Amino acid sequence: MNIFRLAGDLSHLLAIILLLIKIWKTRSCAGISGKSQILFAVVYISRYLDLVTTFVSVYNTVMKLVFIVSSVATLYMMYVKFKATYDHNHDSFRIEFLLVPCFVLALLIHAAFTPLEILWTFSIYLEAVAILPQLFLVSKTGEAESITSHYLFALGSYRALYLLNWIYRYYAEGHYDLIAIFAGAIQTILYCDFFYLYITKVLKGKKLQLPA
Amino acid sequence: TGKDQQHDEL
Repeated sequence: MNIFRLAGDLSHLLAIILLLIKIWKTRSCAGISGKSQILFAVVYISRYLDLVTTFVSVYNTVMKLVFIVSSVATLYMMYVKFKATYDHNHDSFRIEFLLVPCFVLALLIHAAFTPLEILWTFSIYLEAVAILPQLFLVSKTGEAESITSHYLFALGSYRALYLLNWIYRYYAEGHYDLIAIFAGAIQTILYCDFFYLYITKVLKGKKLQLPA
Repeated sequence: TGKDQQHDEL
């Protein structure tokens, strides 16, 4: 564990909590892509199956459980409890266009051809692109509420901080995982546009609105 | 990255 990894994990946790608070307080999931949330739930469940096979640490186990439970809770809020507020019409990204290629890629490029390892690799690839339906929704409506913007910023920062963690681990421990590094870089790049808008608009107190 | 690799990150 190093400072970058811890900061990344906390940023990830903050993102998830922000999203749940936003939905709960406003009693609405307007502006949130249910498609992205489905993908994140698939990511956590397929990645953390090793909960039953490998014990790393109490921290590791607790965080994995929190991620799985909170992603399922988010889906429950969106598709059951506050279903009426969910923006079906704008959330029209076809997730099979992400799920299928990620799974095929995991079958082709992986560290080991075992069920758990293939699912882990699939989850890494899928996580890299899971935010696309959300970004697509923001681009369709042309704006995002400030708390949604904070959520996206925290979620994007997490993988950027992990990139620093991987650089640190490479030098400090000689440890590296090319699959995670490559997918993490793609994931971070996808947020760059958003980071720019966040810093130039949201931090100056303006609403995140896309240029027409 | 090896076969017996343990994924200790989240």
